[in-house]
Amino acid sequence: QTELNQMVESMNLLLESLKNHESLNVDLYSGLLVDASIVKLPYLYFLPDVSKENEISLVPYIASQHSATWRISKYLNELLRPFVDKIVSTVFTKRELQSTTLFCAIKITNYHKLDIHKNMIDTVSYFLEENLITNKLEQVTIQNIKNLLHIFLYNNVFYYKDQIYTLTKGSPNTMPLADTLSNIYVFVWQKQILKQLQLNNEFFGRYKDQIFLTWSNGNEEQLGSFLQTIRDKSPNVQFQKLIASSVPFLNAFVQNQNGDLFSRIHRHPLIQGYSLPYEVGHAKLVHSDWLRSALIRAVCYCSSVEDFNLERIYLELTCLTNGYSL
Amino acid sequence: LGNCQEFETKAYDYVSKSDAYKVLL
Repeated sequence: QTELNQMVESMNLLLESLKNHESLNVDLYSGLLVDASIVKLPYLYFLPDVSKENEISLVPYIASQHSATWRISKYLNELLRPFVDKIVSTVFTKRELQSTTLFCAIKITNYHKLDIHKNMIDTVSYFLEENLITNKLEQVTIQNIKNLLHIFLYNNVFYYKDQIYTLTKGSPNTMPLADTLSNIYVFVWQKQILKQLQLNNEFFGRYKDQIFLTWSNGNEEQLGSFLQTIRDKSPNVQFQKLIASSVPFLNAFVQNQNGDLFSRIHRHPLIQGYSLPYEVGHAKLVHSDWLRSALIRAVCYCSSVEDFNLERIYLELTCLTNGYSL
Repeated sequence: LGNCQEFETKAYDYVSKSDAYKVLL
């Protein structure tokens, strides 16, 4: 408790000094101030990832809703997220699928612990400088975003088995800001891939830690060695790759059928079938929305009507199995 | 979960071997 209080005190001192230098106005300052009486030390827990056969891997979570950094993270995320979403959603594409075009699915395995805090702050700053017309985002200067980011990143602590830990890379994945920061970092990192792909009119898409790209410029070996050079240049981003003429990507199975794009729904073979996503709160409402969006997704994903019908029946059966009427 | 003991051990290994965490106290 003493350590936690000291940490809160040092955070508030930094905020106060920002206010005194007129970097923060009084309202924002009082909104970000950390209230030691309600702050709780976050704890670490794990959930099993059962997607690999014969192996349990672990997904770490940090319960962070009452942490000292919560308010700053909420503020920064609401500031950065709309801008980041706008910038990173740019897609370069010309439809030039050939019969020999290979598909590649990449999964970044350390998405929430990409780099040390200093480098993360530098990357966010570089990203903002490059994409903002002025040095401000919604009246907040880049320097000030860096200051707040510094307070946030260096004060994320948690406990696990009677010891208090601090994060040296990344931030708690339970905070939306963690996603936003990783998104910025990977956006900057992926530029070196895009540079090459754009030369050859390839397709590139990314959702969080998962990337899909096409490769018409050579064989599997050449794509492999290209990705190896990316790995060597930026060892901080760790990833697994899958290269073939058909790959699963997110929930889709994407195939190159002699130059024609074919896709259908892909379901992970180890995930139990006919189950609804786990929801808390208004489960009935959420599951009803889920059915609607799952049907829309099926329309978008399925190249053939037969595949769509199979998926529709599967989704309807899932609802019935779980006690819902259609 | 299958084997809870294995899960516990893996969790401990995860924390002690991860380069993202450092003991503060």
